[in-house]
Amino acid sequence: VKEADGHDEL
Amino acid sequence: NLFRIAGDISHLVSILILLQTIEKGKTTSGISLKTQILYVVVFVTRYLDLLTTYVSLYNSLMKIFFIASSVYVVWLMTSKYNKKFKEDQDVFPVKYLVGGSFVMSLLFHYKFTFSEILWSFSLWLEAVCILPQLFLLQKTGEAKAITTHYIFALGLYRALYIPNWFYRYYSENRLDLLSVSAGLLQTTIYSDFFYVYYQKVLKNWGFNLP
Repeated sequence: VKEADGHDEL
Repeated sequence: NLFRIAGDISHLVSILILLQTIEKGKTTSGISLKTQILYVVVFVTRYLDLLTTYVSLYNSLMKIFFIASSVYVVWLMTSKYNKKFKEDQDVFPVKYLVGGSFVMSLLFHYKFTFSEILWSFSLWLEAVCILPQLFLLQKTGEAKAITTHYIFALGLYRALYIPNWFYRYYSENRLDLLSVSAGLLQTTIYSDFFYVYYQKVLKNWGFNLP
């Protein structure tokens, strides 16, 4: 599983 | 994906309801200034990446809208409609929310950098920052229906993010454990309110039946 890198959500 | 869009729209709608309520009634009574100030803190600390990372035009516009609208609401409450503003009931001890969120951000973050800590802080703070508003609602006893619509839309937004995270886990193999944990906490805090709201709406429908 990729960990979130960069936050593209609001 | 659909859940994400629905969540974002629900968030947008909640703020439009709030602005509409204030402008129409020319009053901010029943709305917690503390919660609104916390939202400014949430959006400013989370969207610092506006200056460093570009995701999409949609993303940037939404971020700017959320920062600007939260500042605008606080300005409306403190300056424009200040005279009608009663703060004696809005007494939730906010320092615990801010302190607790800060501790959580120090414990849980992806990288030990200024912006990542603030990002994590904003997630935890957002999860709890409706509490002064719910507290005020409970204290005043009755709320204008429109205020409850606002809180409902606001709660719905994070609740809709949960299936969005499931979807992303399966379709993109992506998991943002921090967002999910804070999002679950946030939805839990709203759940009691959701139940009351649901009951109320059902009742009102019942009354309207011929």
